[in-house]
Amino acid sequence: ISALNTALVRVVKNSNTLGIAIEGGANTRQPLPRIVTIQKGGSAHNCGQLKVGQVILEVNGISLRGQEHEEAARIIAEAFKTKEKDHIDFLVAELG
Amino acid sequence: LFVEPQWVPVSWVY
Repeated sequence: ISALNTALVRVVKNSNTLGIAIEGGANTRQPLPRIVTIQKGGSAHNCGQLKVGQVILEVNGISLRGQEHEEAARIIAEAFKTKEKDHIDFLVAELG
Repeated sequence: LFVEPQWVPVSWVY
């Protein structure tokens, strides 16, 4: 990934849903998952820093590079479900 | 010419 501005976004689990839709994953034309929708009222929306179009590079320090779509979605879902943390740290890239 | 599939999977993560 060329020079991008990346940001570390902390999403606090302040509602019972995360509420994001992602597209892509390894072996697709969108090799890293990109946020395509953010659901109002979900924790992602409430945090206010995640935006449609951002590409998710890491989740809690776990790189999504090379992860197929289902696996990437599972990693994000597990990060939201786990009781070990009250937040999720997303490393996102802002394209363009 | 190897062409990447154009479809892209989309999933909701609730």
